[in-house]
Amino acid sequence: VMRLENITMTYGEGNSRVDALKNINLEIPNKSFLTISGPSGSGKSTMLNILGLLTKPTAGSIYLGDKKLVLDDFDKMSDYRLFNIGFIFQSFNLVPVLNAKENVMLPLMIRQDIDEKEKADRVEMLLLEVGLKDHILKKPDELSGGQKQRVAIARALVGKPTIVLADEPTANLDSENSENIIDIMQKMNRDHKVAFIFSTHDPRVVKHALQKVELKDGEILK
Amino acid sequence: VMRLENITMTYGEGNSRVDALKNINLEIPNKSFLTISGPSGSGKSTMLNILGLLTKPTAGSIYLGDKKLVLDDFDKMSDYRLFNIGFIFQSFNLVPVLNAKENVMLPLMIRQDIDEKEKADRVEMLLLEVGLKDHILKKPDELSGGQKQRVAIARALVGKPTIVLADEPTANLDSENSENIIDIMQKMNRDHKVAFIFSTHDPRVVKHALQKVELKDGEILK
Ligand SMILES: Nc1ncnc2c1ncn2[C@@H]1O[C@H](COP(=O)(O)OP(=O)(O)OP(=O)(O)O)[C@@H](O)[C@H]1O
Ligand SMILES: Nc1ncnc2c1ncn2[C@@H]1O[C@H](COP(=O)(O)OP(=O)(O)OP(=O)(O)O)[C@@H](O)[C@H]1O
Ligand SMILES: [Mg+2]
Ligand SMILES: [Mg+2]
Repeated sequence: VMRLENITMTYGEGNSRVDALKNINLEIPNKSFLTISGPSGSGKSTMLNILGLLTKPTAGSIYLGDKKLVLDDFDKMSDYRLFNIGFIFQSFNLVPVLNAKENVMLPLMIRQDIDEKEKADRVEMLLLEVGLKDHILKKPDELSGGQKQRVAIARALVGKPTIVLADEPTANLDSENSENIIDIMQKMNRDHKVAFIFSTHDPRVVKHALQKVELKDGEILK
Repeated sequence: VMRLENITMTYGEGNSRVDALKNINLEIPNKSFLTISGPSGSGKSTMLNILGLLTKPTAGSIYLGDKKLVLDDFDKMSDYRLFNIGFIFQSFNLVPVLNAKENVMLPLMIRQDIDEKEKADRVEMLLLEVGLKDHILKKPDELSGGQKQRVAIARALVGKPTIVLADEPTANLDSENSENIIDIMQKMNRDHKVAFIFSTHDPRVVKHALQKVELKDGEILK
């Protein structure tokens, strides 16, 4: 269970000050399948980045189970992230000099708890599942938008995380690929208790949500 | 009127060869409001890049009116592009060191046929229309995904082009912003005879199409 308590995020100051999130309180149960929707600029990505321990909030606390996280201790953050959190970025963030296979392998490189054969199998399996079997040697600039998105999805799942934070994961996908991705995620949610938190405008995703959050101007709508 | 005749686009060779477009024939009337849909990887962006004279096809001809374009003459291409074509890229392609206002101004910088005041007015007007009035001084990394997308849209329209090629222009937008963008484009289409060609998965856009093209594996489905 993850809990956000009085989370505030402010960017800039003076005239350029933006209150991206205002006093957010949210509980995220294990096995969540939760969507965060809301207008462009309402704070969805910011909330995901905070849940993913990528951005330190301006104020407020984050709890994992009963344990309050010491947010200043970013080394601890990065260990926790590596083993527990899979993140699909809104802009994919693939490494341009690595091909699809290498991009998906990346989170496993520093994992010593998984043997090499297991790593290779997982990478191959996921790229097959997202329909990129014929594209594994291609670099990002040789891939279509939706193919890049699917590499980003495979990369987020390869570490078998306990929480996946997915920022608009179907924005560049046609219906068939979207349904397939949502399928994969629902199976992981049901069978492996992986929590999924989506930022999404996509009704095809919201349709499957067990829990729906609406954001507007940095606040959760009741 | 723009016409693609026997257009073929092949990337790579040998094992890595991809036939992205195969023998495409397509006529695009003035005042088009045309959508190109199809699975991820089916060739939509490639087709837009060729229509936008950004990518030289492997084979085939492009006609503007009756005039067959000499595709090797890329200087001629870039002049024509500057004055006639507005392009919204799937990955936005904003200049990171410029703020929103400067990014939208960019296509007008080398236009000597428009006076400075007119340029400034157009930029301000468009950023207002796409709902970014309060964000004009922000750089891309300070903008949300959908805000970046709206800057890219404003930039494509600021030169008053005769053809706008829009690659997934609503992928990162919520319904309200999408409807607004589609509105702006329909007005330009009706009142100013601007042709719009969309690559899109978004039913909200396809709904308004006057002409619909389906791509599959680089070919147009009849
Ligand atoms: N520079 C390149 N080198 C090699 N292959 C490429 C290159 N660019 C595109 N491709 C391939 O060409 C095919 C068509 O790509 P394109 O980007 O046109 O698809 P798309 O329909 O826009 O897909 P999406 O909906 O995912 O954006 C894809 O299989 C892609 O991998
Ligand atoms: N680094 C930053 N500096 C300044 N302002 C920022 C920064 N990052 C985000 N913002 C602002 O904070 C607000 C929330 O941004 P966020 O990316 O969370 O929105 P979003 O809901 O994900 O939007 P979208 O649906 O367009 O992706 C926006 O108004 C944005 O301009
Ligand atoms: Mg976002
Ligand atoms: Mg594309």
